[in-house]
Amino acid sequence: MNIFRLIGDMSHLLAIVLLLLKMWKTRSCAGISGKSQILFALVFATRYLDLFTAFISAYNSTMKLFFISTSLVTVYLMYFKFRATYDANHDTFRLEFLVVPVGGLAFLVNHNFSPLEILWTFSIYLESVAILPQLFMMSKTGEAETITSHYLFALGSYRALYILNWVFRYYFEGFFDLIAVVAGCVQTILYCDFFYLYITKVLKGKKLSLPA
Amino acid sequence: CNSSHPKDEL
Repeated sequence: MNIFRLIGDMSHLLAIVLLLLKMWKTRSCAGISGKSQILFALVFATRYLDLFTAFISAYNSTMKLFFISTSLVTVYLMYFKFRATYDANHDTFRLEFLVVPVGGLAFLVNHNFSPLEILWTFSIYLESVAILPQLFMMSKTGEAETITSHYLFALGSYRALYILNWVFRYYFEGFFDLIAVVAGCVQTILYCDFFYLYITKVLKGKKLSLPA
Repeated sequence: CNSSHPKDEL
C-alpha cells in the first residue's frame, strides 16, 4: 500500500458516497446513467469473486464488500426506488456494444486461461469503458449537475491515481501488470475531456455545460 | 508480470 493507492481508493469511495448522497438527498437520480451503474455493478461482481477463495487483508475484504454492496444499492435506487426520476430517454447507450467485445477480449487476452482470471480480466476491461454511457448521456443533455460533476471527478481521479501507484510499484516492488496498466490508462484518457471542463468550469463556480 | 490470483489491488 502506498500513498497513491490509498488516496485513489479513498477517491473511489468518495465518488460512490457522493452519488448515493445526491440520490438520497434529492430523492432523484436525474442526470445519472443507469447503464453505467449496471456496468459498475457487473465490474465489482466479476472482479471480487476472490473474496471467497483468498484472504488478503481486512482492508481489502472490507473495501470489496463495500464496492459490491453499494453498486447493487445504486442500481436498486435507480431502477426501483427512484425509478420515476430516471432519465431513460437520454440513457440510450447500447450495453451489448461494450459487454460483448470486452467479453471476447477477456477470453483472448488474459494472464491465465482460468475462470477466475478471465472474469477478473473482463472486469478490468469493462471498468475502463463503463463510464461511456454516462458521458454519452451528458453529451446528449449537454449539461451535468454540479454534484454529478464532483462524483465524476472523484471517480476519474481514482484510476489516474492508480497509474501513479503502478509507476511507484514498478520501481520499488518490481510489480507490473500490463492488463491493469493498459486498461487503467484507457480509462483515464476517457475522462480527460471531462477533467478539462471540470477544472475550467466547475471549479470556477459555474455549472458544467458542454460546448454545442 | 505479476498476474496470478489473488489480486491485492481493488
